[in-house]
Amino acid sequence: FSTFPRSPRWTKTDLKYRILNYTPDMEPADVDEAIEKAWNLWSSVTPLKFTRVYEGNADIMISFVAGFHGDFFSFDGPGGTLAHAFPPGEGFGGDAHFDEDEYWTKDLKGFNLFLVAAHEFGHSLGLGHSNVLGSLMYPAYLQTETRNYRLPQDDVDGIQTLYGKEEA
Amino acid sequence: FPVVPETEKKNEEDMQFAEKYLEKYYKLKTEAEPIFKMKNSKPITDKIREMQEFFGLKVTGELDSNTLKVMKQPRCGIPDVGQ
Repeated sequence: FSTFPRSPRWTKTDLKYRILNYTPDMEPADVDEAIEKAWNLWSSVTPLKFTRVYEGNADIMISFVAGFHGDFFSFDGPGGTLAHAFPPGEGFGGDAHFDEDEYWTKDLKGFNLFLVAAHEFGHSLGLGHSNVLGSLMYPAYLQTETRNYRLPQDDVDGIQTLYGKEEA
Repeated sequence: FPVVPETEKKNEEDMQFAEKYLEKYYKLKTEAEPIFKMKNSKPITDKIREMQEFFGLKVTGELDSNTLKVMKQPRCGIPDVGQ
């Protein structure tokens, strides 16, 4: 695993997230479920708690955008870059952007939103990429069965380096 | 003009793709930033080696088919080194 330079992390354990918009590729309820399931992966192995808010500011703003979208990392159309997220911090910090030019699904017919969101939220919490093939923080998208998905050990080790273990 | 053989054109396109990939994910400095060119940029072969090492590929510094295949995989937009 790796962290960002100087290992930025959240100094609180209760984090708020807000879904700013939806992809037309999926039912909103399926987007909600994929996002919540992705957060649960990280909260199940750390003291972190994630609460969804529906208006105003939040620590992590989640949006579906295409091409140039106001940060320095424009998306590139179908394929290539799928999504990105910023390390913990004020403003953009923690925010996750998903490329609307991709085809997002709750199964494996397109890019599985749960898998990509879980990866991006790893960045939102302070993890960088891992070179361990099969780890969640591996940079390339690997189609993986998502039913009963368990966080690979390399990712557990990484996130617990930043936030410690889940409370007993 | 001499007709550029298809393979040469393909190689050129692959190299351009690879350069963009390495700029984005491995901090390759290109012509666009000449000041860095002098200071601390490593030639593209070093950056290809760095990427091959990260992905556990055979470290050759050459843009071989395996390396290109990994570069073309859909992925996260965050750099792999020195974010």
